[in-house]
Amino acid sequence: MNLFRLAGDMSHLFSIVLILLKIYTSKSCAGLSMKTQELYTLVFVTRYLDLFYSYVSLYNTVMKLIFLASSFGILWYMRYHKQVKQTYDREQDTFRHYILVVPCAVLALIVNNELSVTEVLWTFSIYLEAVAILPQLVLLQRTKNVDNLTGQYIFFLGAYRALYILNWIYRYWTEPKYRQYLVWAAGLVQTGLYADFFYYYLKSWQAGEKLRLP
Amino acid sequence: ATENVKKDEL
Repeated sequence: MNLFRLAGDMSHLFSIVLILLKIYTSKSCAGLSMKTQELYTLVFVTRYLDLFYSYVSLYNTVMKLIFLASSFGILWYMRYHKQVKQTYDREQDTFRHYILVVPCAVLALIVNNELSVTEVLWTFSIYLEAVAILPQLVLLQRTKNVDNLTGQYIFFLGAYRALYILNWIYRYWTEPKYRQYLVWAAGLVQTGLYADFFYYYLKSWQAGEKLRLP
Repeated sequence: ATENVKKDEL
């Protein structure tokens, strides 16, 4: 495992810690999209089915379990915690799941490495992950005033993908057999979705202000 | 279809 990959994973993990910290300390999930959290949970469930049939390393297994548990944990807080659930922006978070889930499922059935249940589900998770942030970005645009932790959460999620791209470039040159075109294409799309956000995030940060969206 | 590579990323 190279440093880019490790840094990417840590950035991903850190983003999840931030969101749990925000919810736990402020007892609030204001500004967070439940739709995005549900989509990520679906991503993890469909991708990490391989926990049952393939083993890569202890690191991978532990990380997969952490991602699964934390995504269910976040959802539990947003749905059932007495105080937290009252802070959810239900009226603003109107993005429909099927707008993303259906096209990803269709695409996974058409463009995949192998037409088997596990492979199609895995491919579906790759496509869905690429666009799962959209409800969150839409909510961000609507609520405009973003608290620091939510801004940082999205920043680290974006950084995770950017670091994975560096990891892929590194592996492309060092491992001749490593060619994951489908994953790379989805990863590029995913990182691209953050471009706009990054621009405003860095601008706000430079000006020493809270993140403000136009 | 491309070659199926071992999935060792998260």
